[in-house]
Amino acid sequence: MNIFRFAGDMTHLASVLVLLLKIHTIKSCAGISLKTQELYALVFATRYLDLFTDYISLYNTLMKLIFLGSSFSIVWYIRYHKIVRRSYDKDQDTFRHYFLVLPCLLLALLINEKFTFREVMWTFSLYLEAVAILPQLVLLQRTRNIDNLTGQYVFLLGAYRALYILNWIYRYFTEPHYVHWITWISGLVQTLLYADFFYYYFQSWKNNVKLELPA
Amino acid sequence: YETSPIKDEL
Repeated sequence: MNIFRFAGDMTHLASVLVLLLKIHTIKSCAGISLKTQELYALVFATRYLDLFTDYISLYNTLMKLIFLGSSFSIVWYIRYHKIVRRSYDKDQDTFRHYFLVLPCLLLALLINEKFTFREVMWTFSLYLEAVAILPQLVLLQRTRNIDNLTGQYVFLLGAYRALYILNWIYRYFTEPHYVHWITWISGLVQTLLYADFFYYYFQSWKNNVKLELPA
Repeated sequence: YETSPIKDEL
């Protein structure tokens, strides 16, 4: 494992921790899209089907369990926790799941490396992860007041994706026969979706003003 | 490769 991959995983982990901190400690999920969180839960559930069949490393297994556990518990908190759920911006978070899930499923059935259940599910999870942030970005744009933790959460997620791209570039030059178009292209699309957010995030940081996305 | 190397990623 190279440094970019490890830094990417740690950034991903940090984003989840920031979100759990907000939900668990402040008892608020204001500005957080339940739709995006549900999509991530679906992403991990379909990608980690190999959890009990293929052992890669203790690190790999632990991280998979953490991402699965945290994504489902975040969904549970926003839906059912009696205090947290009150802060959920239900009326603003209107993105439809199936607009993203159905095209991704269709695309995974058409474009995959091998037409087996596990492989199609794995490909589906890649496509879905690429666009799962969209409901969250739409919600950010609608929310006039983006609090620090929400801004940091989205920033860390975007940073994790950018680091994964560096990881692929590194692996391409250091490992033999390393070509993975499906992963690379969906990963690139995913990272590009953050470009706009990054721009405004750095602007607000540079000018020391509160983060706000233009409508 | 038995499993594709990309599958060792998260």
